[in-house]
Amino acid sequence: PEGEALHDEL
Amino acid sequence: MNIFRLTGDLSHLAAIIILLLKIWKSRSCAGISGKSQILFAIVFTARYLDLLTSFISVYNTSMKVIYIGCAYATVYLIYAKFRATYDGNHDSFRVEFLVVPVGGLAVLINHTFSPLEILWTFSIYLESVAILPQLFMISKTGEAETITTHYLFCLGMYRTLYLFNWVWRFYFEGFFDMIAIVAGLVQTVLYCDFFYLYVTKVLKGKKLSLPA
Repeated sequence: PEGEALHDEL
Repeated sequence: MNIFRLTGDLSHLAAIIILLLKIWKSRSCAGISGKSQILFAIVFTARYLDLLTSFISVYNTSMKVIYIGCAYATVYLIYAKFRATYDGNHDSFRVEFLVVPVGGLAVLINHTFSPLEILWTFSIYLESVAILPQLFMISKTGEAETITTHYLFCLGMYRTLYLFNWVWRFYFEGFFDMIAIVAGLVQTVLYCDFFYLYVTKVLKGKKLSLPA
């Protein structure tokens, strides 16, 4: 994804 | 979500709760590195700022809130409530030798050069080495209470299980986060020596003590 990555882990 | 990630998270949660209960029940934080606990509080704070910007799931949000809350509660117990039992003389690891290089590395090697992303990267790098003051303290005193070793085992298992999670996610989802994987490998390697002592001594009913 562009820009900020989505961190879905803890 | 897969079984490795779930058990990893639960192992992490177990570690945090074991430590809180140990301190609370014994009314003492003897043998615990306050510096490592401050580093973990910084790790959670820097990583979970995305609580304010993005929602992933109820599970994700609740765990983040619990981890942050417990981290600060632990620091409070060590440095305020049970401060008299804190063994500061043996907790002499110089944390600036971790925080400064890790901060520099996070600025240099990250996925995106933005404040939140750099803080996330910083937290990943810092977490991988945050246990060093605790391991240093044990090597200095030459021993650890059995309950402290259970804490360390659960904490070490958490990232080890995440390694399996990343293998799983790579094969089944094509998911691949180099920063998390490399840092996770470093983190797991730091526990190897301890894992060996845990299996050969603590699980056989002996106290963890190092030869003088």
